[in-house]
Amino acid sequence: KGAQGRLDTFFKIT
Amino acid sequence: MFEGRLLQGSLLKKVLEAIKDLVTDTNFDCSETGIALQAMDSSHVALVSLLLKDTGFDHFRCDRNLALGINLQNMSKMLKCAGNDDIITLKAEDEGDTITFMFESPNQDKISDFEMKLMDIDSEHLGIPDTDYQAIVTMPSAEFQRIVRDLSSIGDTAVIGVTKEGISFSTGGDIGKANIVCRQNTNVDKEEDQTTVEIHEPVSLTFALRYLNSFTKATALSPQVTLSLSKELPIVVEYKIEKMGFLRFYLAPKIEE
Repeated sequence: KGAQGRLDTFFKIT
Repeated sequence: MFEGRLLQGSLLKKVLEAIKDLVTDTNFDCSETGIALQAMDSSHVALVSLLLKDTGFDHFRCDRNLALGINLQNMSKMLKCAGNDDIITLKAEDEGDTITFMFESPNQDKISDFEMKLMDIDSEHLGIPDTDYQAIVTMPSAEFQRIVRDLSSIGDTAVIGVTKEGISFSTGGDIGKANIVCRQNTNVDKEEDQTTVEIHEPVSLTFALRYLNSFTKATALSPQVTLSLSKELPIVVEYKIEKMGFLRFYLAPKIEE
């Protein structure tokens, strides 16, 4: 199934 | 000062109902071009992005940029006191620590003022780049809601796959498996019943159904929903808000361990 990704690994915090 | 008068007050009620369980506190960023909001859920898995353009308001004034820190549960409590046909006006002073919601009944015989305390919120903004998604599917929002709800009773995650044939939703759990395919369908009478698939490359990603289910609380905002997918990117679930902007949800996919 895989692990749940987090948004901050895809998008940079500005 | 900031002031925005919204003839269709029910829109704001619907927006709050759609996001209040996903995000607790957030800044409403007011500028002369409208109201914008971006907030992640506490686990940083899902993100809400709202835009209400100034042009969608009957009257809109914002003298300087304001970040109004709002607890969404509290705002929801206040907006529940507005009738569905009421006109809603939002008001805030530049240096104030409150926001006022004014509700006007359609025939102007009842005017209500609700004042809510604001809070200071240090928000983390994510820079979301413009992306050419590999697959963009637009489908009836009620259909999407139904599918996500149905699959949630069987499994915890859904594989969403898009090919040029259509979009598929699959899940599995202790009791068995389910697979639903919606084909591209542009020969229906009403445009809002259409399913359209725009695809550059087939894509397949896995998502937690709990979040998808939560996003469908926005179904009342729009008859259609748009799903944008790319390999190894969060899905975008977008509900357009007529004349005003959009409510978008981003959800990070499950990743290979």
